Amino acid sequence: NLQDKMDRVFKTLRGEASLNEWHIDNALKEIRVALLEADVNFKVVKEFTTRVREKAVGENVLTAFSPAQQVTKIVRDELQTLLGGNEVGLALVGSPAVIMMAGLQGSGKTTTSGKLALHLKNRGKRPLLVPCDVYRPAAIEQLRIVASNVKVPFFEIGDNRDPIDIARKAVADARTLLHDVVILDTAGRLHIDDDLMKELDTIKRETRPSEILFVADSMTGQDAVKSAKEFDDRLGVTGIVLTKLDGDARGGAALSIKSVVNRPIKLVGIGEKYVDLDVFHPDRMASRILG
Amino acid sequence: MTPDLPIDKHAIDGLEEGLLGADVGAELTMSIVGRVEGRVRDEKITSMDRLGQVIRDETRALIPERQIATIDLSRARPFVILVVGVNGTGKTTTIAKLAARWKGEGKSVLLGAADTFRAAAIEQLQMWADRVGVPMVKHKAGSDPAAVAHDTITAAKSRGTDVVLIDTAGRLHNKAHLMQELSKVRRVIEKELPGAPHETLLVLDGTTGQNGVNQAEAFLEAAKLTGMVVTKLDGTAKGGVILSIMRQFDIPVKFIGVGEGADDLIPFDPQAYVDTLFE
Ligand SMILES: Nc1nc2c(ncn2[C@@H]2O[C@H](COP(=O)(O)OP(=O)(O)OP(=O)(O)O)[C@@H](O)[C@H]2O)c(=O)[nH]1
Ligand SMILES: Nc1nc2c(ncn2[C@@H]2O[C@H](COP(=O)(O)OP(=O)(O)OP(=O)(O)O)[C@@H](O)[C@H]2O)c(=O)[nH]1
Ligand SMILES: [Mg+2]
Ligand SMILES: [Mg+2]
Repeated sequence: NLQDKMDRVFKTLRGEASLNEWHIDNALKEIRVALLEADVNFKVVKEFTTRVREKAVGENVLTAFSPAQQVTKIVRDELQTLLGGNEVGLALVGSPAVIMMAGLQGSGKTTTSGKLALHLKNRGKRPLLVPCDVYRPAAIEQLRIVASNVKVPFFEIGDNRDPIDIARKAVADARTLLHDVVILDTAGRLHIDDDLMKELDTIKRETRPSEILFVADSMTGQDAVKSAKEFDDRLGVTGIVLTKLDGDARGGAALSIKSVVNRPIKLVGIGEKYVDLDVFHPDRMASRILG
Repeated sequence: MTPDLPIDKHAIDGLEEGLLGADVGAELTMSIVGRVEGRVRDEKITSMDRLGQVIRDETRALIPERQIATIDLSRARPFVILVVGVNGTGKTTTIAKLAARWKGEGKSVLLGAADTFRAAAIEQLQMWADRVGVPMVKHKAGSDPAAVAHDTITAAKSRGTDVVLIDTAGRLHNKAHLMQELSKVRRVIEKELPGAPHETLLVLDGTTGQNGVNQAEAFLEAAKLTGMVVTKLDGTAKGGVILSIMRQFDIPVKFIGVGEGADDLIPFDPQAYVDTLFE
């Protein structure tokens, strides 16, 4: 693991008052490979190692720790700080508050919508699940089943196949029916699909969500920066959800996404059941990424 | 790259970043860069054009020759294909594409809805079956996937169907009980038709990073993979992790998915793939 690699780099450091640059540069080589293997975007790795280098060079060698432990601690602390603070709540503003789920195909938006609805219901809210994915075969049925499984009302759309109109009507209906939160499940889309990105922007303008959650698969590789940045540039993401963290991907996408979308990672998906939603723990994620 | 400019460090750095950014992975990237640098020295390469060719050749060399084989359906009848992979990669949609392709070639196709777990999984495949115009075998939601696979095979045998495509639930490869379930589905298929499944395809999301290697390794063990389909390459991701998978496990890529429609499937072409990797 990283600590062992650091130990090897630093075993020649003896009786020095501060961490010398040669040792640090060699340590950074190991750190760079570890982060790349963890799927952190290569540009983000470059920025990160530069930051760590600044912090490490000239640090006095504290007698309580070995130099290896010191550098590892700098890396871990820096990673944890970048990944973001502890529990950041959902912004539920408006009557009803609107949460818009967005992201690439298959990232886990529909399942997360169900988890979120259950989570909010358990906190005394009255959520409404709204199917805005009119494209994927049986997507509406999927959300209907999800809603019934978590016992949360589902917005029936009849023959309506206009996602913008569906969203608008759902929010209007929610007011009358006293739902205080509306969750808009949208279709997966590519960040380079101009028409579909415009569709999301129109839904946003019509419904004024207080949360636009970018739902990302935690096993995403280098592409994470491209898609996250485009969604953020075009919509203004307010929070990130990382899914499938019950897998064994190192999850470097977390750092990549956080670096380009400077918004909190609010929630994580840790399984396929509706209870499998957790708050994000930056310390655990830092350890996971470092391997 | 502009032709006939001298090669400098920027060119090699650009190569390294291009490979890393394509999810080729740190180790394989360093290996490719090392080989390219060696050839630049040995062959005294001075033109950027020639460098570009060397880079493509070295990358192309990582893809085993026999990868070029596509699926030969004449080997067996019914020809049974089991489709597996982690959650959300595009298995169900890929089955629809394969069904459309082979139906278009005059084959009779039968689908097996063996994802009995996920909400509306059966309905989703049924809609595709109706759209493409092929029959489907299904049981109630929550029933045993192995039973669906079994009944699909017996139906295919009695109808003289050419191709059977069996859809399975997405599953994370680190979940032992789910991988055991998959092994059981496979055993039931083998028992019902010796030699089947004739192909077991891993559907890999093109945006996946190095975890793709772990996925391939685990599914190879549990389900004896014979090929891969890489999806969502119509996006900006390059799917470079397949180079490591092909090298480490010798699993060929059969098709790539380039969209959400029934026609959005292309046979894997190693040279074309390498070219898009560097554009
Ligand atoms: N193991 C695990 N599976 C998950 C998690 N979140 C979602 N899934 C699974 O991932 C797959 C895709 O989930 P969906 O909710 O359909 O994804 P989506 O983003 O709505 O997909 P599209 O609407 O097609 O873009 C399903 O098999 C889900 O059960 C998670 O946290 N862990
Ligand atoms: N852009 C693009 N989207 C794709 C491609 N293949 C599948 N998709 C989309 O990815 C999402 C997931 O596809 P599914 O076929 O449901 O994936 P799956 O592997 O069966 O999912 P689970 O059964 O839940 O594990 C859907 O929105 C598909 O339309 C592709 O090649 N390109
Ligand atoms: Mg969905
Ligand atoms: Mg499926």
